[in-house]
Amino acid sequence: STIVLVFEAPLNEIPGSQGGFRWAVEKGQKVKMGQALGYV
Amino acid sequence: LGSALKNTKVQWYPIPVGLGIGFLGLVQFYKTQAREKERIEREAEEGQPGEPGARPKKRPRIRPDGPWQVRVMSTLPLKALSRLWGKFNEINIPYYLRVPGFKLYSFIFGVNLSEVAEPDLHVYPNLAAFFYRNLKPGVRPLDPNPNALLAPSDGRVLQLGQIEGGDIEQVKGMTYTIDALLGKNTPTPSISSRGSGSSGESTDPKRADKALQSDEEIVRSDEEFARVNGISYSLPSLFSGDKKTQNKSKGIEDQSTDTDKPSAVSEVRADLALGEKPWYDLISSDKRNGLYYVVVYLCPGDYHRFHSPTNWVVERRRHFAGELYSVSPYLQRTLPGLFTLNERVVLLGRWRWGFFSYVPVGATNVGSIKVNFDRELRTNSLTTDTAADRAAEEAAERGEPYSGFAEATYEAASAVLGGHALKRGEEMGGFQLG
Repeated sequence: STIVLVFEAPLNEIPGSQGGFRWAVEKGQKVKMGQALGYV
Repeated sequence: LGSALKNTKVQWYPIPVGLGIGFLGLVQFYKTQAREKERIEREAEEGQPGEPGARPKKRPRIRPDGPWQVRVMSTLPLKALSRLWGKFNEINIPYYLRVPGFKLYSFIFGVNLSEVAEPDLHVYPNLAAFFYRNLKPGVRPLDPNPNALLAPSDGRVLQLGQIEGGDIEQVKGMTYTIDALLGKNTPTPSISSRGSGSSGESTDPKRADKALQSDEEIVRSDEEFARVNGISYSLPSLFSGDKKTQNKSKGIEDQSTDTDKPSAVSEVRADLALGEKPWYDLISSDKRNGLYYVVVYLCPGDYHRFHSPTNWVVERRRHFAGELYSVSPYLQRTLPGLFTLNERVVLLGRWRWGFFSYVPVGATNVGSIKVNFDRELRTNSLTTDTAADRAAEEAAERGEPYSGFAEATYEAASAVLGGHALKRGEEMGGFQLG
């Protein structure tokens, strides 16, 4: 089974900056419920 | 002939099993081909739907491309198999076989038994109950950062990224449009009045966030709300939409035999026609935001309840009674648009940054999707399949293509929220076997 999240978030205009949405995980990574996928 | 028969010695020889299976496979193949040819001829004779005299059609059966495994799979009655699998797993296991059985299952699929809430595995009567096990409190701590978007469940991140031009890259370049995943239509009255940016009220992040905080009072006082207002709903009347029969005086405790919270569904419609407003009407019109997506795959041994990744308000749900192909990474690689084919529940709503959607997608072995606050939802069941077929026929009679889903709107706990409020980390439901 799979869960797909589609959501709107502030754009991260400057790569590497703290503004906007940033991913905290990578493709293929195992995650646990409650772990951060990303930060806004 | 009589004497020949009488005098001939009868000798039996074993037939190779493979030969038998091959023969049956050929017979089955021939039957499907003949049936397919007949169907095509019949459709050609009857002409297109909507034409006078044409018989309304059932939901079109999906014929996906792909390697021979996909073709074979598409001829199988996957939903029936899934339901059978569910029934099989609801058979109670003999008491003394439960612990060794569940330990074997845990060993094969990598279940961490030390995290299971119930230490005594005997409590789980069958595999379906064990599969939907709960975890010990505290074994899944939420990320302390309030700005974090949390993983909705255990699993593996298959895909993530930003959506460009409406396409979601499924895996390795297979893309499908977001419309196909979320469906295209929105019931106008309940959403457009709060259209993106039009009233400015709901998309104002600070206001929404405060509303969500104030919602915590509301959520806590949910029972109060039902009682104080004296309004409560009996489920059948909700489903039928017949508001008159709702009992107006009793509190939530008296509500039929349900001991849980009342279902948040306020209206269920299955006859949406194309041409109404699209879902991305929910997106705020200022361009400082982008659309992101993440795909989390739950392995068989994973904890199969799913939780809310953030504070958000779910406004409506679309149930696509699709197929139940396996969603294994292999099939995701080979079957284009798998998520748009499978049975899924699309929960649409808003969070502080605008649009938010949450789409649990079913699979052959895990075909049932449960949403705690939506008791009307029935997935992987004959009733919803027939309802979907009926809706398709009615749409065909109207000469319109079938929208593909049954939609329900969630009752607003307060005028500000416009839907059912969920807190980050709150359990929302889960996947069940079959």
